[in-house]
Amino acid sequence: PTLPGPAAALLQALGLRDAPGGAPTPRPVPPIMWRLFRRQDPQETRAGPRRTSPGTTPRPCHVEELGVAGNIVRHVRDRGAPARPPELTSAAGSCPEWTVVFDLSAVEPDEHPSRARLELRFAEAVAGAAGPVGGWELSVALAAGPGSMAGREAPLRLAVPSLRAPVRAELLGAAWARNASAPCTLRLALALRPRSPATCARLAEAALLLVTVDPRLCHPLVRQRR
Amino acid sequence: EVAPVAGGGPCRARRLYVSFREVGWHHWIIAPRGFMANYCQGPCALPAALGASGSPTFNHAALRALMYSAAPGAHGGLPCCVPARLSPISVLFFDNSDNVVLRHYEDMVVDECGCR
Repeated sequence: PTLPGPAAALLQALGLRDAPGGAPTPRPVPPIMWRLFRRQDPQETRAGPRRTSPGTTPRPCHVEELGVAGNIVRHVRDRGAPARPPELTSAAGSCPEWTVVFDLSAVEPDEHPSRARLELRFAEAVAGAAGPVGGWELSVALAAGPGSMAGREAPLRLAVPSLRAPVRAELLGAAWARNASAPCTLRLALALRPRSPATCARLAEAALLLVTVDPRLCHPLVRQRR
Repeated sequence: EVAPVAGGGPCRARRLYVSFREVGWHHWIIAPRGFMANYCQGPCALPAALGASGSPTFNHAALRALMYSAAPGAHGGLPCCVPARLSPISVLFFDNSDNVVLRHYEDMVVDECGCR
């Protein structure tokens, strides 16, 4: 619906094209986002239990907790989950490959990515099982798809000692060229292989934590001198 | 919500709370529910224009107030009471793609007013 004047003006001031419809299904807010909000919001920090020293406000256009430049942080859910086969092994008997899909169409062309962290949760085939000797190896690569740049970058390989904690992989400079703008859709091919004979694990959840900086919203700290 | 202006007084920040529920955004904004935006109000005649209430003084505003007191109506009137120091807020919300987004906005809260 067309917004009344002041609401439309405020939305535009917030850099939003239109008022989002809200979460289609109520879902919990990821703890990392709550934590970043509480650390980032000066009014929260002023009123919250972890009071910063009076007069200090967070550095503009900087995400302290993640240590990068940024004024927009997105927690993007995997669109590929519903289509993912539940099998634990591929037809060839090796561990399956998964494709995860992230919709980044909301990222504006002026936004520069400063951090793209893949967050994965795996589940052992048998809950509580010890896992293979030597752990696992995760490989992350751009997946083939329309307009994809698959194949150009070598896959990112990561040693994963245990599946009990979430597995995090930094994509910038690996599966995502550091100075490239955000693609409309990011498709990744994942594989998790045990380093010694063991049953395969299952990908339970995938998300992308994307930090971008929109320079148009960053004010110079020092007023221009005339 | 605007606190009633008690007794007017010179140029200074007045409390103004912006409620996201008021504009019907509470179903997609996760936090905060609103924020103290505040606003500036009050005449900038002497001595307010000289920063009487501790607000920052702007030389040009002081000059205009002095000229106005000498010859009211002979030139552009008194200086204006405007924000002199602002601070940012952060907003956590669901976007149209069901992602959770945290955006940081500079200059959203008036901390201090001054005559300009």
